[in-house]
Amino acid sequence: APRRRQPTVVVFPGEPQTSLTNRQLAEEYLYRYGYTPGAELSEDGQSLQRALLRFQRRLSLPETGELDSTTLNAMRAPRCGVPDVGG
Amino acid sequence: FQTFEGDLKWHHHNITYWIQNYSEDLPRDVIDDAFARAFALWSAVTPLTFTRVYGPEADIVIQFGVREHGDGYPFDGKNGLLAHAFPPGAGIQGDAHFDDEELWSLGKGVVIPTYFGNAKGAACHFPFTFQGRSYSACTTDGRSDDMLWCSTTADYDTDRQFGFCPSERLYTQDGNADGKPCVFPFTFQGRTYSACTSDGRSDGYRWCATTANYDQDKLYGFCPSRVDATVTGGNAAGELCVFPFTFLGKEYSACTREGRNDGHLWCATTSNFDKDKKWGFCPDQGYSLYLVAAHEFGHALGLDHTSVPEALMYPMYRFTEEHPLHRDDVQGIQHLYGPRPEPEPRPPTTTTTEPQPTAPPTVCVTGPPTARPSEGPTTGPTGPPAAGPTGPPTAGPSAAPTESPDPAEDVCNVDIFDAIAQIGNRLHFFKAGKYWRLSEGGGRRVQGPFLVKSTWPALPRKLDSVFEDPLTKKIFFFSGRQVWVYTGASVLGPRRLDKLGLGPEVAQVTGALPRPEGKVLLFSGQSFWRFDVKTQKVDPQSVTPVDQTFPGVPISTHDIFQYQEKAYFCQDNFYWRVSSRNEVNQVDYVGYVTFDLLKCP
Repeated sequence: APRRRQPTVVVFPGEPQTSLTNRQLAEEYLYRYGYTPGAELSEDGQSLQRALLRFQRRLSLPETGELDSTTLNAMRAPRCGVPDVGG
Repeated sequence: FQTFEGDLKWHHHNITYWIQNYSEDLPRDVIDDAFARAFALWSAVTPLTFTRVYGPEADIVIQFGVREHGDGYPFDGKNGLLAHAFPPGAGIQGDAHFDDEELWSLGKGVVIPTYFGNAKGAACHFPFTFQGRSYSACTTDGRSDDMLWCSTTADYDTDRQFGFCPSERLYTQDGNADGKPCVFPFTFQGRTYSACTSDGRSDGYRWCATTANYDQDKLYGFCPSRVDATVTGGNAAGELCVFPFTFLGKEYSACTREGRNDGHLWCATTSNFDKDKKWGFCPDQGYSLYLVAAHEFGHALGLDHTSVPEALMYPMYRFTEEHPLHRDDVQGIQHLYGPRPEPEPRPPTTTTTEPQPTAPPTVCVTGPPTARPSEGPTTGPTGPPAAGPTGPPTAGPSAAPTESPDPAEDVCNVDIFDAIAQIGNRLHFFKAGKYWRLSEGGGRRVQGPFLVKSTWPALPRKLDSVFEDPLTKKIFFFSGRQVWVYTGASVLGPRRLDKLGLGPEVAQVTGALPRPEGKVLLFSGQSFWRFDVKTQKVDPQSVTPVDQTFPGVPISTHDIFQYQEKAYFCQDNFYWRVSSRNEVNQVDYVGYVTFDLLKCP
């Protein structure tokens, strides 16, 4: 069988190249939807873990406290803009 | 489920809503219908009712917006955040906003209605195959008249079902030319244009002249948007795909995933991507406006997000064709408003001396003819481009088709009709873009359903009322604050009710009773006006309360029509028949639409 040709990946002009790191995506998401009081999380990782657990519990995801793929996929999923927590 | 702090809720049950603007992604009547169905989900399980109004006094104001759209909670472009809504209350509270950088559909790809052709107005099916090639957008391939068409099934080569796509070559919208198609080339400010343009406007809307010289005639209309081929994102958002286009030296006649590792479909917006590097994302399945609206209206009624992943009020979008409400949603909304009161059985009280039928007559409703039409499509694309097209797409709407689009549809299953009207001595029953009609003469067999769009292509899916003027045989169709007037196959409209002299207090026309000398009584709510067919104006002094002239009929009727010299006032599935003797109107019969008029078993 013909050897599968490697797909050519092209850089498309105008496409935002700088994608957020997973941690940045998580921090922004958790803040926007009411899981953390402030946009910045302390470096110790404790507050991120607590916020992740709240997010996972609130949306019936596996409660790992980790930024695992299930949690990241949930954060990338299209959704409603109303916060999950708070007013 | 969760409610908002303090169980925020409405303290009245007749909720009003205003659709403040529209997305270009879907036909307006599809958007109206999606919102109405989304509200109907909640009214089915609560005492709440939802009435459409046309001004900011509404409880729930619905709008489409992009990025920062005026409430301090900006949208974020394509995907991600789809929409948001505010809990019940005054002002912006209770409103629902939808991100118009999303592609709004019914969840299964762009909705492109078709015109003429042989598919009775059915929507395009993307992708479709034509001459072995796959198409994800309307095309002019196979035709030499440059008319855009699509197949309405997955395989044109097998099924040969097609229609023409929304195009400025077929019609224009709004403007001042009554929907006439563009004329190319046309002159504007001394320049010649051979395509739609947004020149001369600051809102970016594409328009064209409907005569060769705009500078002289000042006649114009807006060009229908090409949702099937308009790109989002990329560096050419809002522009159209150009097929075929060259990419890495290869030619593409449809959107492609080549060159990307995220699987998104894209296309070039010039014929050569390698040279111009202009591109954007092609339309995908889109997000179901009906499902997202049902979720947002849950917020607007007082529900917050739930933790139940299968429930409608779960924050993430999930397409489903199942009934969207989960038990959790119903428990939440009934916690706020209680259940829907059971309608007490109300057999119609009769004031007539005529004997009530003990059981509805057993004349059965004939099913639609099962024989398929023998002839092939009369117009539209045939063989390869060399063969050229047959029949111009300007062929007007054909006579009512002889085959129903869906034999399973049964007029006896319709609960409440949108409109009923006597047209050409036959009673027509309209519902959600379809209609049935009583055959001529005895037996009153029911024919149909037929697609409204096949007989009257310009009409929306939802109608409020219809009547035929007995003198001129003009047929007036009312939907919301718009009216269409058909004279044979030609149509005037849509025009606003203001043109007839009906002000904004008239949200819709719910019925009409023709009167002698070219007069017609037009009804709305609990009043009616006298309308002159010749001047096409109402006499503003003639406004009269219904119960003053028609004593004994219900005050909240959803349809009023004339049939065989008598007036029929419909409420739910019942009608009150009124006969006039010496200018005195009297209810002489109360019956069931389905049993007494349609003779359903």
